[in-house]
Amino acid sequence: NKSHNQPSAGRVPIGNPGMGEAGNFGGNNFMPANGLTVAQNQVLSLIKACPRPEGLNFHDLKNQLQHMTVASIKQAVDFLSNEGHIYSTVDDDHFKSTDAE
Amino acid sequence: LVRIQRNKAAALLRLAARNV
Repeated sequence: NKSHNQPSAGRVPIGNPGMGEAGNFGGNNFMPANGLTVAQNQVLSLIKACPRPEGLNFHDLKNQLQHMTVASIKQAVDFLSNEGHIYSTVDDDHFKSTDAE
Repeated sequence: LVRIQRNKAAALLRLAARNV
């Protein structure tokens, strides 16, 4: 029973012709590729970085993001949990990341 | 603990739904 292994046809590298037209992402509203804002990314990476099994609690988050208001941290947390990036663990103040892998 | 598992499962489902 010979399996016929067909090599995949040569991949044609896709050129990037109109790079100049891409427009620059100027301004302070920088949005990284994953569709999250800077604040949301900061919150997410802090939660990801937490080694504790119960996750990072809101208090720690607040302490490490002193440039952000409690309301904006809450907002980011809400958004992230709505999107499924994080979830609450032992109580509503502890969060863990799903995409920690 | 059940709650955590459930939250995690729900979060993963949401994430999966976003990625469809």
